[in-house]
Amino acid sequence: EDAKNAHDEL
Amino acid sequence: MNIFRFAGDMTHLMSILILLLKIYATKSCAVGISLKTQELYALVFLTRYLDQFTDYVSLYNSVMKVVFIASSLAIVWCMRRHPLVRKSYDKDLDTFRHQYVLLACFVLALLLHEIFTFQEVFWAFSIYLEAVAILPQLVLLQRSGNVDNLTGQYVLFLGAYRGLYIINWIYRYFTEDHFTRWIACVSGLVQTALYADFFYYYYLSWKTNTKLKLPA
Repeated sequence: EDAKNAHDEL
Repeated sequence: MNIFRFAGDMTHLMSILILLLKIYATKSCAVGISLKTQELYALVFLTRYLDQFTDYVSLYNSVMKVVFIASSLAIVWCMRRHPLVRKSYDKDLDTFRHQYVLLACFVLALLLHEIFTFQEVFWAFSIYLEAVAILPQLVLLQRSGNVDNLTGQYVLFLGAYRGLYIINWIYRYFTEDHFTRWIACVSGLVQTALYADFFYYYYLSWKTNTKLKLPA
């Protein structure tokens, strides 16, 4: 899982 | 996106809108709104959403980011610049030393982050800062003793947002294969713990149907 995907919350 | 996260975002938004409407309708930030907490929250959104133009997740996320930044800046603007609101702000009660908190969060973000890049360090900074940004507000409520209804509801909705996000993480942990985000989860738990005390007194006042008062 990449970092971009990790910040999918607000 | 699961229902818990969506409900969490909505209670978060509600808390901000309640505050903005309260300030706008009464042209006052008395009793007991902390400018320091509001400035910290504005900074939280500004530093977390540096990815607005580089990483697209969903239309919902992009729109909500703009709404959060705009509404939190609007509150700060009202409290600092609006002639009537500014007069009602009692800075002698708002004494929390937020500069130390800012420094501590920044140092922590430099030490503990997922990837050492500008955006990621500021993302971690925003997560740590959000966890403690309510402190000036809680200290202010403690010092003034009295909590008016809307201020109480503001903190209540913020607390509900934190609680729902934790349920969302538990749900995601069990339904997604690779759900690990220690920085956000641990900081989130710390943040929610800070509200526990306030919730206890809010519950007592609700149960006994009396005005919310915090012990000195």
